[in-house]
Amino acid sequence: DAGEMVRQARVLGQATAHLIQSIKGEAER
Amino acid sequence: MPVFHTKTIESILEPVAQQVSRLVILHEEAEDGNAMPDLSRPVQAVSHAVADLVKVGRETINSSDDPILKQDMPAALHRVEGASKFLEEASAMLKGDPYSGPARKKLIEGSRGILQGTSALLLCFDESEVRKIIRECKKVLDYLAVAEVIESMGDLVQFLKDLSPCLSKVSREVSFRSEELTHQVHREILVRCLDQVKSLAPILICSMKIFIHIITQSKEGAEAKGAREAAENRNYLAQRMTDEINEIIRVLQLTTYDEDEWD
Repeated sequence: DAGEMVRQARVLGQATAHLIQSIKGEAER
Repeated sequence: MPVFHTKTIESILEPVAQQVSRLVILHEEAEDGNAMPDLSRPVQAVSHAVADLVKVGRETINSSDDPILKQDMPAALHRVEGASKFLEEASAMLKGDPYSGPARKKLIEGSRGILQGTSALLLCFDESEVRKIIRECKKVLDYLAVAEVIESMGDLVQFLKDLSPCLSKVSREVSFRSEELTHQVHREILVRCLDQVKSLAPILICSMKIFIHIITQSKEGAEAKGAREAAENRNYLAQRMTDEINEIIRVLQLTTYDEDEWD
């Protein structure tokens, strides 16, 4: 349903943002 | 100018888009790069999230009766899945060589792919939701089209019974949709058109009553004076409501990407 699709997309967005922060954290040193 | 046309999509994708942009800049500024950390855990978290989203996406495709969604959504799901594989491959490559250039490129491609795939998925889903609202709007148009053949109070009562729930649903959904839009002009048009529809509806019903009253008197032998004017007035009001609903349908289908065309 609509709510579940949006919720899962949000979780993926947050996981992706976190991954990039992990990459940048190292790259910015 | 907002990039994402609904607040929900914007709230999901805007933070990711910003991160991806910064990642690309960092990559371009530091081509030689430093050693990458172990990304296994965050990549695994993304893979899990992708698997969950794909599962929901497939369920949505299977349960939907929207042929356009059924046609478009699989490609978006493949895009997200492909991007997830890129990230997994990059993570594995970096374990062997934390300085790997190709792995860094895969990380960027994978991150971009997640962003683009999720964007396509949400857009596809959103367009399908909009088509549902448009179907309701078209039901109202169908009812408005029969306004001019209503010639008895009994038929008018039935007309009202049919139109009212449909109009309420359109009103509720368009109002909610207007609040969801990030594009102010589109939002304002929807609100204005909806206000017009809500104001015109009781006037239309009143004009239909007047018409029925006049032709009923005429049947009873009274002068039918004004029947033509009453019909014209009713038709004018029905047409105005039709125009407003059509404008709502047009604006519902716009995204911020249509802005140039809209201008």
